[in-house]
Amino acid sequence: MGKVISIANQKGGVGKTTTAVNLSACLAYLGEKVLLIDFDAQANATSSLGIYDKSPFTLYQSLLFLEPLQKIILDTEVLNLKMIPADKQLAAAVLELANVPQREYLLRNLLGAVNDDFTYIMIDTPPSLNLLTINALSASDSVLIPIQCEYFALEGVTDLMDTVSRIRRSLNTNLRIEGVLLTMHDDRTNLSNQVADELRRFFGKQLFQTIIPRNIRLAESPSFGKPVILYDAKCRGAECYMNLAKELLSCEAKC
Amino acid sequence: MGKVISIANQKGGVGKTTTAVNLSACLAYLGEKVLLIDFDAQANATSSLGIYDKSPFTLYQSLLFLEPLQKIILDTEVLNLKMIPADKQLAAAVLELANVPQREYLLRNLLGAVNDDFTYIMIDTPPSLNLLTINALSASDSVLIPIQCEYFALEGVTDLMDTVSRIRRSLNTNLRIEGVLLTMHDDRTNLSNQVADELRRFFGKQLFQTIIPRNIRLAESPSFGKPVILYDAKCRGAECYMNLAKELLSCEAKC
Ligand SMILES: Nc1ncnc2c1ncn2[C@@H]1O[C@H](COP(=O)(O)OP(=O)(O)OP(=O)(O)O)[C@@H](O)[C@H]1O
Ligand SMILES: Nc1ncnc2c1ncn2[C@@H]1O[C@H](COP(=O)(O)OP(=O)(O)OP(=O)(O)O)[C@@H](O)[C@H]1O
Ligand SMILES: [Mg+2]
Ligand SMILES: [Mg+2]
Repeated sequence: MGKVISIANQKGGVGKTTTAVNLSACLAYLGEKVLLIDFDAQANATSSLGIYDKSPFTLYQSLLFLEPLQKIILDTEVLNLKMIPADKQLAAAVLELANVPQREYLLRNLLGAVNDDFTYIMIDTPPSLNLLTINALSASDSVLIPIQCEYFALEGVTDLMDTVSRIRRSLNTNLRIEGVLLTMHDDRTNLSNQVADELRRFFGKQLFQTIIPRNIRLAESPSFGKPVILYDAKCRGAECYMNLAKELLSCEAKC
Repeated sequence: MGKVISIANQKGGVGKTTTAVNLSACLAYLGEKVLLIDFDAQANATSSLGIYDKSPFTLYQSLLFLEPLQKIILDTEVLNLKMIPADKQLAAAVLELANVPQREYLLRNLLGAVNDDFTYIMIDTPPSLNLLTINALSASDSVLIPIQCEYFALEGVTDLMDTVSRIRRSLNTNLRIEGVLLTMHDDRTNLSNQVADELRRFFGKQLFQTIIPRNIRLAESPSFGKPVILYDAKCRGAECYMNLAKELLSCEAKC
């Protein structure tokens, strides 16, 4: 049984996609069998892995017509990493599924058929708490929360924790917090360090030891359709995401 | 009759709130009577102007029970700048209004009563195309689109333009593009310059001449509850937003 982890945070631009893509690639590099699902109609994770031509079947069709997920799983340039691409119609699914029974569990029901083929299933989510994000959280064993080291991050934290406990109470009693990840940290600025201290106080052990620094190579690699370990494996961004993958695996063994 | 401008872009973290707050403050500083409406349940624009205690009436109640907007307009520290704060319940409004007749025009109908008291009404929107953003675009004369100088910005541009023309065809025939604003530009990186060149080719004259640089003071000022012209008027961030306000006004006179 693969472990399902959603990468989620309602605040926009905090590094959800960058984390989903690079953590998945590093876990695959370390030998895990990983499936990355792009559940955001913006399809940023899809293009970050160089997938441009759309397959005949889409995730939208799977959700609406319960087509088996196997039909839409694609290979990527990274060994052991497969992906389910997003498509623009996903945005329409939010409205069209609004009155479908069990609408929050559509993804969870579809994942049953592929779960045993992978050790990790990662889900990138959009910057809002719509039906797609709720589907992802309902299907997940845990949620990994990237948080930018900026002021608005502090404001949104309690909302986010309320959301996770609401989902745990109503839709998915198993949902745990995999961890909180500090992203785009710039140790030259007071703001970044102050926010990091504040989040450390708030989250304690739930905070990953690994911190992701602001690193231009992480922003450049999507334009080449490659995760950072294939674009520039020696840069700090690649090193930190590899450390994060190792930390996740070692916690798995211990926790 | 005040001009209504929405600040919108589905991509998260591109500088919508930073632009809505600082452009509003600069227009007010130049003598315009400005109302800023925070239409994002994250309420980042509300806290950026130091508004923490909630008023008895909320925007959520106005939308659902058609309470007059005058009841929820608050003063800010900036002369000539008033604000309608967001509240967390706004997120619930998206679902609760789904079956209300004329649901896309609720804000437009409410604005009729206050329109004459202001020369500019600016609306900050969330990072998704939900009913709130659609309400804002339906109520607007134009939309100002902040775009981050990063790779994913290029990907999202055609989606965004499709969205604007869809709204123009179905809900608001007057909706124009006020302009496209490059944000978080860092002229030391190739990525930033390459994306800026690409966006200049794509948008031509629709691109504002003013470019907003990455400037830490813009990220610090919300934690003091002040727009950047009150926090550090001499920094590059403040200067550029003041230039943007002047460019907007001069275009008004000319266009
Ligand atoms: N550590 C980092 N260093 C530098 N740039 C980064 C870093 N992490 C992410 N970025 C860049 O910042 C921008 C926002 O990141 P990303 O798109 O991953 O966030 P997101 O949370 O997925 O956004 P959205 O809310 O729109 O889904 C992107 O342009 C990305 O390339
Ligand atoms: N020019 C800039 N220089 C430095 N930091 C900036 C700049 N503009 C915005 N920021 C910071 O970047 C982050 C994202 O900006 P902001 O929150 O304004 O974007 P947004 O589009 O409103 O996000 P959301 O999609 O969540 O609504 C914030 O922490 C903000 O303080
Ligand atoms: Mg993303
Ligand atoms: Mg915002």
